[in-house]
Amino acid sequence: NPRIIAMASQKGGTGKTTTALNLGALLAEMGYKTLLIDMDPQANLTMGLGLDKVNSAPSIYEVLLNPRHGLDIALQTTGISNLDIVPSKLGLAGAEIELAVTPERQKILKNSMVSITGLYDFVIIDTPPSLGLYTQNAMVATREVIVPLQVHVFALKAIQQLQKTLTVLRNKHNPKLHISGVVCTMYDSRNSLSRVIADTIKEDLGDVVFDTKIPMNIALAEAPAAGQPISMYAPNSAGAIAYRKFANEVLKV
Amino acid sequence: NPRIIAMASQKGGTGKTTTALNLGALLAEMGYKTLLIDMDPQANLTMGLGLDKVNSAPSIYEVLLNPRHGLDIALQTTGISNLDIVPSKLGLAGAEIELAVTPERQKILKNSMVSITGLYDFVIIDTPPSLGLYTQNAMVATREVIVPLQVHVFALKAIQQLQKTLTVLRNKHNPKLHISGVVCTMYDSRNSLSRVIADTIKEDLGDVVFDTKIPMNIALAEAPAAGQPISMYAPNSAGAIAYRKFANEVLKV
Ligand SMILES: Nc1ncnc2c1ncn2[C@@H]1O[C@H](COP(=O)(O)OP(=O)(O)OP(=O)(O)O)[C@@H](O)[C@H]1O
Ligand SMILES: Nc1ncnc2c1ncn2[C@@H]1O[C@H](COP(=O)(O)OP(=O)(O)OP(=O)(O)O)[C@@H](O)[C@H]1O
Ligand SMILES: [Mg+2]
Ligand SMILES: [Mg+2]
Repeated sequence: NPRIIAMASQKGGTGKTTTALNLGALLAEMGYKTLLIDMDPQANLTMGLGLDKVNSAPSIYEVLLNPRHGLDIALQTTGISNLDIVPSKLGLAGAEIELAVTPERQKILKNSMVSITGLYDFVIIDTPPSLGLYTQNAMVATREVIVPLQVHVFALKAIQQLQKTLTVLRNKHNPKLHISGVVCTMYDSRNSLSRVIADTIKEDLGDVVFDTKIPMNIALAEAPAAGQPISMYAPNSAGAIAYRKFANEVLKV
Repeated sequence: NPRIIAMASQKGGTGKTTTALNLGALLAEMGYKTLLIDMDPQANLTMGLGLDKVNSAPSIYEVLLNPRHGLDIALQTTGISNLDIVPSKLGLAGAEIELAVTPERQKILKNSMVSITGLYDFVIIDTPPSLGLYTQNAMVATREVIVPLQVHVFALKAIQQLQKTLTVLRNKHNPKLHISGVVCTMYDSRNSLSRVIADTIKEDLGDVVFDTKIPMNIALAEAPAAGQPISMYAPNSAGAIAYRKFANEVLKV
């Protein structure tokens, strides 16, 4: 049975996609059969692996709009050993309204995953900056949510709001759903704001906060242009070192 | 008749809220009667002015859920001369599904603004990182959209997707709707990525790109903790200087 992890944070630009991509790639590199699922209409995860060519292959769209489809119809290789993806396609945004009137609309992803039982060790799900239906589907499909938090002022407010959605879904669908970790991202050691906010997050949330902080490192912003994870684009960069440390922490959770 | 400007970018964390808040505050400082409208369930604009105390005053929520309400029921002062706000309240996210079945659901904001005719010189609307109903309402209510783009790899892809939504709404509701400007944000002069992406944006989009680039400046990330716009929090910072230059460019559009 795969260990399923959803990245979630309704605040924009907190490093969800960067974390999903690099965590997935590092787990694959370590030998774990890993599936990435791109639940974001913006398809940044798909783009970040250079897989956003126009084609007629099924995407997450075809899975979500037809609940009789298993996730297996949309599996694609990534060119990276041990790493597969269910890609997104720009245009998915229209689906959220179509999904809104489907019964059991929060469980479509979960139900589709029956078809991939036994195929993977890890499934990593990337979500949009929203607590809407795509994110809810990801949260119902998983037991663990990892929250990337940018070390800026309203990080804690954002996580409080996210916890409310989690509680609703836990009570309604998924009793084991929990935040398994919070990771501080875009940490800039040159300014005190990063340090102050990281300390506040640690004080407030305690053990759920990963020790690893992902530093501001321009290589992480460049790697998607090359369609590569950081471990391939710049394996000795501060970003690669941090994500490797982070992946090892995730394995120990 | 007010000049109405909507900030939009479905990519997360590109500086929409920071730009809306600081543009609004600078216009107010210059003597223009200015209204900020917070259309984001995350209410960051509202928080950034320190106005997110729990209270029973009407928010944008009450306006959107009852199309018979005019926007005037939710006007609040901000403590800053010439600057009013229609605040958001955490919890607005539930409204998007409720709105989804209302006829003319894309026009609710526009219709509510009849009640504020003549009260303001400028109306600045902040939107969530999404092309969903809140952003669509903002785009139908305005003629001009300003797009803050972070100078990172997929900035141009994001604007192409946004232009598709704009085209649909222009054809359906609002023939004068257009992108009046694109502003490069979070520009880091110490790395070549910022420069390369900013040049690419300028080559691709031409005159619609503002000359002003907003630099990475930690004061801009600190100011919301103080509940102040940058012009009050750190008036001599690189961020304040840039936003002042930007406001003057907006006046000349
Ligand atoms: N540690 C870092 N250092 C430098 N740049 C980073 C870092 N982490 C992410 N980035 C860059 O910052 C931008 C935002 O990150 P990312 O897209 O991963 O966030 P996100 O939470 O997925 O955003 P969205 O809310 O839009 O889905 C991207 O351009 C990314 O390449
Ligand atoms: N030029 C800048 N320099 C440093 N920090 C900035 C700058 N512009 C914005 N920030 C900070 O970066 C974060 C993201 O900015 P902001 O919230 O304005 O983006 P947004 O597009 O409104 O995000 P969302 O998509 O979540 O609505 C905030 O914490 C903000 O304070
Ligand atoms: Mg993302
Ligand atoms: Mg915002």
